[in-house]
Amino acid sequence: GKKQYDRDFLLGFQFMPACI
Amino acid sequence: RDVMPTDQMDKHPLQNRWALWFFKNDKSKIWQANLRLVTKFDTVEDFWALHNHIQLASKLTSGCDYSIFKDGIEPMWEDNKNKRGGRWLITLPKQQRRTDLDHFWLETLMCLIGEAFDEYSDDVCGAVINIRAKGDKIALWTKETENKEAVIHIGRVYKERLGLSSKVVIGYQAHADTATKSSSIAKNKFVV
Repeated sequence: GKKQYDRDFLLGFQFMPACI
Repeated sequence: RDVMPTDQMDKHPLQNRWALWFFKNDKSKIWQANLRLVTKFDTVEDFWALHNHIQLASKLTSGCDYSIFKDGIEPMWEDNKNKRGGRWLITLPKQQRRTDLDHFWLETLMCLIGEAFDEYSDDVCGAVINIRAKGDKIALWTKETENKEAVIHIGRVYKERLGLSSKVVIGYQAHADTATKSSSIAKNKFVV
């Protein structure tokens, strides 16, 4: 199915360490 | 136990790969030379790494734009995926740059990457924020003005997600009308 993410889920990742 | 390096952790994939474009107005160059592809991303984690790394839109100088479009669509009317489409347009008076602009832009981005428009998310092409002395603009671009059901659904959800009052009316304009307009205001094809 389509990968849908609501805003609270997305906001939960805002300040997690990540690398690009 | 050892901490797993971040590049080995499972990132959360987005439905689409998105491209960030930056436009800086330099009148000595042609329009296309001022438009640069910055980077592409396709996970939640990479979106935030990018968002947290770049300048807030409200801190850009006048004449600059950020655009976020699905991979393969260029942020211009002429692109085949845009030319039959249009945009939901939010205009902000100068005093709202400090209070609302970055919040509205972030909500717009989360609507895009989170595929907030249900089965109509496929109609979304991207979004543009224009920083201008006379007033800033945020626009959500869709692919086909004739897909009325999709355009209206996207407009309603978008307005709700921005937290706009029911008294506020936002308009949708066809790119074809914007491109050929004789006055400074293109007509609205739909409103919500």
